[in-house]
Amino acid sequence: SHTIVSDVMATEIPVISENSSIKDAAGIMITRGVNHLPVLDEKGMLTGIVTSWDIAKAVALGIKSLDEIMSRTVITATSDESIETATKKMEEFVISALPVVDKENHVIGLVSSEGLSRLVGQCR
Amino acid sequence: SHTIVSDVMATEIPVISENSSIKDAAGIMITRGVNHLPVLDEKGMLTGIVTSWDIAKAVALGIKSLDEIMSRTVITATSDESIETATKKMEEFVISALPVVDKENHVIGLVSSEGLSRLVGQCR
Ligand SMILES: C[S@@+](CC[C@H](N)C(=O)[O-])C[C@H]1O[C@@H](n2cnc3c(N)ncnc32)[C@H](O)[C@@H]1O
Ligand SMILES: C[S@@+](CC[C@H](N)C(=O)[O-])C[C@H]1O[C@@H](n2cnc3c(N)ncnc32)[C@H](O)[C@@H]1O
Repeated sequence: SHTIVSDVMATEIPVISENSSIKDAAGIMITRGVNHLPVLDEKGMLTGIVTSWDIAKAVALGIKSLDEIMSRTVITATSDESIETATKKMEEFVISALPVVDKENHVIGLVSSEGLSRLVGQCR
Repeated sequence: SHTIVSDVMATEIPVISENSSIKDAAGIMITRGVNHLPVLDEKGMLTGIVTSWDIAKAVALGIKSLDEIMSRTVITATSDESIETATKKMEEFVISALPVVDKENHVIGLVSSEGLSRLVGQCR
């Protein structure tokens, strides 16, 4: 297909600061109806990602700080990338969303398996 | 496409009893690497579903019992259903997985957007 990430990514996505609490992160996931939150440092740069799976990890293991559950090595996508490349990355790392970044590594969106599964069956 | 749910569903999926705790549910999600757990009653019948998003809700709102966070009206799929029908249901209810049930409403698998997004770009 000739579909690229910018055709399917969500924009205006919620993000969270690395100084936030686990309860803050959970609160944003609930109010915004999302499972993935890119984590930004004080300068607004992508420094990690936290998901509802990570919140479950905190509950299962009694972990108290965001820093201990977030993933620091973030797998990302670019807006001009094919959706096949994006899904291959998600499959390879067994993850269900990729923050989309621009050339300066600013977060401009999020592409997720939830968004991509809507394309299933459509041949372009 | 002519792909049906049984072509893409996960089998041997973890489930949980309705008497379990939130911490039990979170523990299974972490050890099995999943975000969705069908909830069964004492007779082994599907009575709800709990997800990592629900665990986040419990953390955000200080909810203590599984019963208060699980969803009781479960949207399901059958194994012979087309994947288009399954994705339409997920889109309509803004959910990312459907337990797959047989004629007696026993859970035989789970179809998820994470599993479906792998088909993206493949035309059949
Ligand atoms: C490995 S997945 C396993 C569960 C399930 N497959 C899912 O996607 O939620 C869960 C872990 O992946 C991490 N993760 C999710 N998206 C990520 C991304 N784009 N880059 C790096 N790690 C990510 C989360 O922080 C979490 O610790
Ligand atoms: C409405 S979604 C919103 C967040 C996000 N779209 C997702 O799928 O995780 C989250 C809620 O849907 C419920 N849910 C998930 N799968 C479901 C299913 N197959 N049937 C009924 N409810 C389901 C969960 O229990 C949870 O309360």
